[in-house]
Amino acid sequence: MNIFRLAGDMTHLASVLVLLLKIHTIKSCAGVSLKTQELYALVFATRYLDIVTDFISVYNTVMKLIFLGSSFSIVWYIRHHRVVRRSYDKDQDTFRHYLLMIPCMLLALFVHEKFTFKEVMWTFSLYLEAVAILPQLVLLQRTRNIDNLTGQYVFLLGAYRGLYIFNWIYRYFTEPHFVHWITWIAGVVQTLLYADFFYYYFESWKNNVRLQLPA
Amino acid sequence: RNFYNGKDEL
Repeated sequence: MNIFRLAGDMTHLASVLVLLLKIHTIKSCAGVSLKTQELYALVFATRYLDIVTDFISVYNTVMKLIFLGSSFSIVWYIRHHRVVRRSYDKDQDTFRHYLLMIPCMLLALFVHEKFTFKEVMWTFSLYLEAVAILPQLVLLQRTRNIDNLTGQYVFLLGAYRGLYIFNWIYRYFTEPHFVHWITWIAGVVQTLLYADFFYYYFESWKNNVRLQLPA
Repeated sequence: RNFYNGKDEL
C-alpha cells in the first residue's frame, strides 16, 4: 500500500463520514442525491462479491464492510427515516438512474477481462462508479445554495478519485502488472467528471463566497 | 505470480 492509495481511501472514508454526519446529526439530506447513493450501494454490492471468496487483508475486508454498510444505511436513511426523508429534494433529483445502469451493464457484458459472473459484475461496478456521481452533480447545479457539508462531500469524493490515479501511476512504476486499461479508463473518466465542480469549488473558496454551480 | 490487477483495491 502506497501513500496515494492510503490517502485516497482515507478521503473516501472521510466523504462517507461527512455525509453520515450531515444526515445523522443535522437530520437533513437536502441537496443529497438519492439516485447517486443508490448507484453507489449497487457499485459496492457488485464489486465486493469477492468479500466471501477471496481474503486480501483485514484492512481490505474492514473497509469493504464499511463502504457496503454506509452506502446501504445512507439509502435507508433518505428513503425511510421519519425526519430525514422529509428533507429529500425529490422533485429536483430527477435523474433516471437506469439510463446509467443499463449502458454500464451492456458495456460490462461486452468489454471485460474474463467472462465470468464475478468478473463481469466487477467490471460493471467500475463503469457504474465512473458515472454514479452524475445525478449528484445535476442536483448540485439545480440547488441554489449548496451547504458546506454537501460541497465537502463531493469535493472529498473527487479528491479520492484523483488520489487513486496517482496511486495507479505509482504502482505502474513500482509493481509488476498486466494491462487493465478498463480500470484506467473508467477511473480517468470518473475523475474528469469532477473537473468542473473542482473549478467552482476552488473559485468559491478563493473568493470566500458560497458555492454555486452555473446552470 | 503476484501481478497487480487492481483487485486488492477498494
